[in-house]
Amino acid sequence: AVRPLKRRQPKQTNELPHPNKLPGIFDDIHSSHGRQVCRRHELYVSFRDLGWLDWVIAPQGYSAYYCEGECTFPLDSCMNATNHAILQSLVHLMKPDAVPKACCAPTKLSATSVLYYDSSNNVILRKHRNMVVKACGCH
Amino acid sequence: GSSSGSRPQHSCPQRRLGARERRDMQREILAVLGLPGRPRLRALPAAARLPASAPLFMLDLYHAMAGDDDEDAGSPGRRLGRADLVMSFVNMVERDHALGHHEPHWKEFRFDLTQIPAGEAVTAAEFRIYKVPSTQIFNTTLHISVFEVVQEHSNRESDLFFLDLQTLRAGDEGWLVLDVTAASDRWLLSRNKDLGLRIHVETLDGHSVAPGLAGLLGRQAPRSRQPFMVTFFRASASTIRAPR
Repeated sequence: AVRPLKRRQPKQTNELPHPNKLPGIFDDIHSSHGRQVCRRHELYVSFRDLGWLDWVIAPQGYSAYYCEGECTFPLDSCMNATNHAILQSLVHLMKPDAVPKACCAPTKLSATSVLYYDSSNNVILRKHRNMVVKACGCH
Repeated sequence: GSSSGSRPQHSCPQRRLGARERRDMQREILAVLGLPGRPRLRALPAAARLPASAPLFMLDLYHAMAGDDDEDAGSPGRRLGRADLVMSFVNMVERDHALGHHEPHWKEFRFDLTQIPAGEAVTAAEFRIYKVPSTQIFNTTLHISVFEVVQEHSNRESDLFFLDLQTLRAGDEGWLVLDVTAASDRWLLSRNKDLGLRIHVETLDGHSVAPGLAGLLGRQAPRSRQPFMVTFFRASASTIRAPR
């Protein structure tokens, strides 16, 4: 049997937002206490900026998405968005009516591939699966 | 942006990276890409850095692999998506042997394999050499075979290990792909020894032909047609990439 969770009093009102009233992708809605709702950000770092163009053939830069901000039902707001979302997903599974689905657990991870010269001027292609967040629960 | 890292369309707040940010960002991205660190490149004369056959081939492979994203299903064996690491070797020495009239002609290529990381399992290996139509031999069928030089001897012929044989016409042109996967067992055991691949060409009635006369191009070929080797690896527990 699931032990009832000793929940800390959430800072905001007890009234839980309905899951499908979660903020849209680029809404600038701030939750009631000035905390920024979870938003998707793009990170692109040009390899030219890093001075890597003499050894990296492709891609031209590192590109990924990440989420920043807090879900509307923060269990513990000091976690970062992704860890928080994973915990919230677990709690949601146990108490789907009381706790909404987490809004930014990664739902699609993509591989990264990089083509570069090694120190013997051989050309190397390296691929790593499940490395870059491409989509998450709310975006 | 797509996984091939092309510039995303939306405009993001842009700003220059500070020195410390650059260092931190480099370390982070190297870790995500699973690269041990930035290689110390050997300075090559500019002409030698022109696009050569291996980079062009590998760039096509990169784009094919990028489109292969997250494709884990599919037939086993050498599907592109299943390889974690593909290495092309261009750093080599070439030797021709055509001394005695009765002795077989051959062309040998030596590859430096010291850069192969430990813990990688070879799934396939190919030796790629470009053939142009022969200017000396016409209307003839040729057997082109490749051997691994297992052990060299000063007083007698080297110990060879047969790898692959292809049959084609003297007038054919294009990339010849020879399967050298069978040699990978030995080279993983002795990584600091160069890998020697020896090419023999014979007519149907067994006459040895100099590979160059048969139209096989070596290091003197234009840079986009020079021979190279490609090896596909399937990573076992690679320690380079710390769990994210």
